[in-house]
Parts: sequence; structure tokens; C-alpha cells
Amino acid sequence: FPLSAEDSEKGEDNWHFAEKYLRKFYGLAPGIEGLQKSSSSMSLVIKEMQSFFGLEVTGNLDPDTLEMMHMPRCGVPDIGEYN
Amino acid sequence: LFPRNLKWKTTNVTFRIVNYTPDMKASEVDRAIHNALKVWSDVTPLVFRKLHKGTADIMIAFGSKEHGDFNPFDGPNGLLAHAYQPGNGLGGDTHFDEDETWSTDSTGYNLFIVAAHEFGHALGLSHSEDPGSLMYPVYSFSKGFPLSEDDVHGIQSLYGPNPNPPKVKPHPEAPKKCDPLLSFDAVTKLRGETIIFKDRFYWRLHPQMVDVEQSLIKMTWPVLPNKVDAAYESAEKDLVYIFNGIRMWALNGYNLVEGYPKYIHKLGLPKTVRRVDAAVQITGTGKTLLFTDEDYWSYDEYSGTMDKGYPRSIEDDFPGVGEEIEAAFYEYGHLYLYRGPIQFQYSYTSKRVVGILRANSLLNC
Repeated sequence: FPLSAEDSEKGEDNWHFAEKYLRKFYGLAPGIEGLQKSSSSMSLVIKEMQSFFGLEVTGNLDPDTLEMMHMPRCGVPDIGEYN
Repeated sequence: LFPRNLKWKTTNVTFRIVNYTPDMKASEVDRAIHNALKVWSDVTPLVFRKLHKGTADIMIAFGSKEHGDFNPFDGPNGLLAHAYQPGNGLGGDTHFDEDETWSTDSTGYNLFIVAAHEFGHALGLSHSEDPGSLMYPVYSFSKGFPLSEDDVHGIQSLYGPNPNPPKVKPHPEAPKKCDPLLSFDAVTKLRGETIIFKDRFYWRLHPQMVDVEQSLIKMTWPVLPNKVDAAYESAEKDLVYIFNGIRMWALNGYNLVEGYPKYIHKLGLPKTVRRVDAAVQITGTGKTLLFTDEDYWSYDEYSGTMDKGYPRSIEDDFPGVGEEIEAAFYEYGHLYLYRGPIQFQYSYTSKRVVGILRANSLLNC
């Protein structure tokens, strides 16, 4: 069945949220992602995050990964050096 | 550790509280900061000195959104705080998001826990992958000394141990799923998944996933105690019952059912029973088996009473599994019973043990 407009909007929100999260904590380069389409770089960064948290490493923005991204947390990046 | 293992060059580190949150009394903030620093000075030779003016190594401030370091906070929830690794200028500085609600207990975000985590960064620790460590990046509330062995190893690799250590006991590292000596505290099904409790942690095993997920119990169910003795699912009621000592909790997903915790004696167990070792519901029968020491009881879920003729001996009725059981669950006509690092597969129809494996075969090890 096609997604309802509401579901589709929710999907977009999740995608934007995940992009912001991955840019902040995993150094995802800005401005190269297509909406709703996982580029290989985004997928790699998602895998890195999933591996850190012991989630199933799929490279996809699955519900468990999104749930972890929404948990309250520290603002220091997991990967990479502070400048 | 951060790249290049950055650390303070001296063991005398200064701090200054630049401003206070209105969520707590100033004295409560002082106490939380003092205790959070003490967590680290207890296990290292570090000595912290408070400054009331001027520039300290660790400048502590509350701020919201963009607060002067081009590293903005995000309003309530999400980011709670951040701290900079040791160094000049911003180095060591620790910022808390003023848009959070800070507290001395678990009603808001506990300032002591968040501050202790951030001071770990300010002293040179990066994030840990161990979900039971203080340096795990996701917040969870717990009582007692917050450091795990992983945190202690990290900080002592930078500064060494405290020559006069006080008596503090760090949490052991998170149990490793493929440790051949691994035993389980409790196992239950939960809406098609298998939940395995061990110490402060649980593993979540999905039938279609090879990898298992390990988390702190408190992170998912803050109302539960840190250790679980026994657990079982009543699939018909969509409830999972959790046992610890003489208390039991009923969970509907993430939520505690109203009216719990209750005493286990409400089930009909005598007052002499002080804990349930293992619990399991036999699917389709409405019967729940409760294992206590060398005996087991049968509880009828439909009538809410204990069946007559119990307790019975585990050794007599489940020949081959020994005298006591630590965890149990039921699946497809088989009762899986756990004692130490061993799993017994007991056929409920043929009334005998049909397989013996290591307990962590359940975790695909």
C-alpha cells in the first residue's frame, strides 16, 4: 500500500533528524544526502554508529537505530577529535 | 581515550562554577559537582581545587542553545551536556543544557551523574562502548558509585591509581555474551523476542536477528531493580512479570502496571520463601511454574491460585537437571532450564532431558 501523507512526513522528519545526528556525532559531510535515499556514505556512517552501540549493523535507518538516536545523551562526538 | 591521549599535566586541577541552574538550590549544585569530581579523585591521584574567580582549568556553566562556544544545545532532551578534553582555553570546560530539568534525584536529569560523565571528558576520557560504564554516551539513572571497571581502567591509564584509595567498588564490566562460564539470572519471552537478564544488564534476542543487543535494565525500565531473580511472560495478558527478592513487578511493554510492585506471597507462596529462582509459563496451559531452591510450585493463571499438591521436588519431576534452577523459559514444547553455564532442553511431552548445551548457545555463541 502507498504510505499515507502523515507517514511520509514522519519518514522525512526521521531522515532529517538522523542526518543531523550523524553530522554532529559521526562527521557525516553536510549537503550530499538525497532525501529518503541512503547514499553509501550515509550508510557507512550509520553502520559505524550501529557498531558502536552494539545494534544490528545494517547501514539502514531501522527503528532500533532511530530509537537510540532519540535517547538523551552527551554532546561529545563518539568518533573523531574535537577541534 | 581521546586521540593523542590528552590529559592534564599536573594532578592539581582547578574548577570554577560560573553560574547556577534555577532548577536546584545553589548548595545542591555545589554538592553534585563536588561529588561528581570526587568520583574521579577516589580512583586517581587527582586533587581538585575550587576557584571563586578567574580562569580555572574546568569552567562549569549552564547555558541554552548557542551559549558561546559555537556548539549549541538543542532545547529540552536530546543533548544534555558536553565537555572539552584537557587543554588551554575551552579545554576542560563543561557545559550543561539549561533547557533540561536538573535534579538531585531521578525526577529530572540527575546533575551528579551527568556531571560525573562530563568530568570524565574534561579529564581525558572519550566515550565507552560498554553500556554499563559511566562514559557510555546515553544517559541512565542509577544509584551508588557510578564508575565501572572500564571507566576506572580508562582514567587510571592516564593518571595512575589513587595511592590512598578509599573503599569504592566500581561496577564490573558488562558481561560478555560468549564467556564460556556465563550463567543467566532470568530468561523470558517478550512479544516474540527473548529477554535474558544478567546482573544490571539484559540481552534482547529477536528471532530473525543473529546479533543480540545488550542494555542496562534501568535504561529500559527505570522502575525495576538492578538485578532480576526470575521473569516470565503471560502472553494472553501481554504482561511480563519480574521477580526480585520478595517483590514482583508486572510490565506492559515499557510501562509498570498500576498496583505493582507486589509481594510474591500474594501468589500463594508461603512467607518462608524469600525469592523465586526461576519462573516460566507453559504456553497454552495457563500454568506458571515457580522454582524456589530445590522445589517448584504451579500457579494457575486462570484461577489466580497455587495448585494443590505443590511444592514438588525439581529433582524428582525433572530428572537429569539437578536440584536447583536459575532461569527458565518455554518454547515449542520444550522447557529450557538453566543452571550455571549449562542449558537443559527438557521435552515436556516425553518428560526427559533431550539436549544439554552451554547456556550462551541461546546468544548464538
